[in-house]
Amino acid sequence: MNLFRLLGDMTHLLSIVVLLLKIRTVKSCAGISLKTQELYVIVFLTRYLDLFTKYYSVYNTAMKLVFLGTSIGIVWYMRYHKVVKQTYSKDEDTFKHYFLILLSIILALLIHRAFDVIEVLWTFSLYLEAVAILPQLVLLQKSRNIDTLTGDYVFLLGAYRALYILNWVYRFLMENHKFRWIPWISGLVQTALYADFFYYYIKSWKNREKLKLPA
Amino acid sequence: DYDEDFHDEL
Repeated sequence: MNLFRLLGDMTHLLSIVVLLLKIRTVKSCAGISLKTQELYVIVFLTRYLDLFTKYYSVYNTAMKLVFLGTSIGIVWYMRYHKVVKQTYSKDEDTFKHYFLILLSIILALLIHRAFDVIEVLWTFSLYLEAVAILPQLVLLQKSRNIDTLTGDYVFLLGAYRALYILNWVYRFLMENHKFRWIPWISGLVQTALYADFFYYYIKSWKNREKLKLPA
Repeated sequence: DYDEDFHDEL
């Protein structure tokens, strides 16, 4: 465990805390893409298959349970909670996210490090996470005004994977890890998709103005 | 071993 990875995990956890804070306190999920949340549940389910078969540390197991529990809880809130589900921007959350799942499955079957169930599903989870934010970004572009907590949530979610890239650089240099194409490329694509959001988020933060993405 | 392939990460 290095500082970059710890910071990355904490940033990821914080993004989920911010999202839960928004949903629970404001009792609203306006501006949040249910499709992105559902994709994240699939990412965690397919990535943490070794939860009960491989033990790395208390931290690793605890964090996997937290990420699985909160992501499933958020989908439940947005789908079934009587108040919250009324606030879901159903008509604007229109991205065809099933294509993302299909593409990721095909890519994982074609490009992987080993052809066994755990490895292919793990690879699938990396490809899917790289594009999971797309429905959310498309929804943000349609939202006239993006509330602060939603903007902070997306920013933290993007920042965590950027920190993971630094963690991979560290592991490559300091732990003389071999270069791993799949996580690296997936992580770079994932972070690159946030590029223009980062630009407008930081600009709105500097100019103290409301966050607005160009349509 | 899997750690080698970042399976020890979240």
